[in-house]
Amino acid sequence: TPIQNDLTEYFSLV
Amino acid sequence: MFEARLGQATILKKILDAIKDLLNEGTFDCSDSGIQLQAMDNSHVSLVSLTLRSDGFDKFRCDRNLSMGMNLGSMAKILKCANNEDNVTIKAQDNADTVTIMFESANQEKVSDYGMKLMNLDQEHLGIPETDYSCVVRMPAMEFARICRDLAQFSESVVICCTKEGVKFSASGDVGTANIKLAQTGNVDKEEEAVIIEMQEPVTLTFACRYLNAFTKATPLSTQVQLSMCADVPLVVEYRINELGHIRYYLAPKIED
Repeated sequence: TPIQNDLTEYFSLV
Repeated sequence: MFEARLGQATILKKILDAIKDLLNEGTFDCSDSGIQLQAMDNSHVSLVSLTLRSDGFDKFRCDRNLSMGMNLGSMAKILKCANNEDNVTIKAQDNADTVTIMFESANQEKVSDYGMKLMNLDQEHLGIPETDYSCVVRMPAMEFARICRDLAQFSESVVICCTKEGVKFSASGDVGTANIKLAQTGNVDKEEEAVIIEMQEPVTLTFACRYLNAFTKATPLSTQVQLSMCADVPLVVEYRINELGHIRYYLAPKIED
């Protein structure tokens, strides 16, 4: 089953 | 001094309904240009980005930039007290620790005001890079809501596959499999009923049904929804709010373990 990635993997915290 | 007035409380009720399942609280950043809110859900899987332009309000005044942290459950309780047709005004003094929300009936015979404590929230703002999406799908918002609801019965995940011919939503689980294909509309008579696909490259991505279903709480705000997809980047689900702004949801894709 696919796993859920975290948004912060794609967008950086500013 | 901050003051923003909308002709109908129903819009604000719908906006709150569209975000309160994902967020317990949020910071409304107010400036000359309008009101913005950006916040991730607790699990950092999705992000809500709300933009309300100042020119969409009946009256808008913002002397100094202001960040108002609000408990959205409390705000929902206050908005329940408004009739849909009421005028609504949100007011705060500079550096205030409370916000006032005022409702006025159309004939001005009933005026009510509610004060709510503001919160100091730790803001985790995300920088969202400009992206050239491989596929942008515009489709009726009700249809998207229906598909998300139907497919959630079969699996926790939905696979969205977009080509220039159309877009396919699939789910499979213990019950069996489900595939829903929507073809691009040939002749667009009514724009709000059209399925329109702008494709640079075909794309197939997997997303959690639970979040997609949470996003569809924005359906009453817009006749159409826009899905922007690109391999290995979060999906953007956008609902335009007529003459006022938009709400965008970002959702990280599921990836193979």
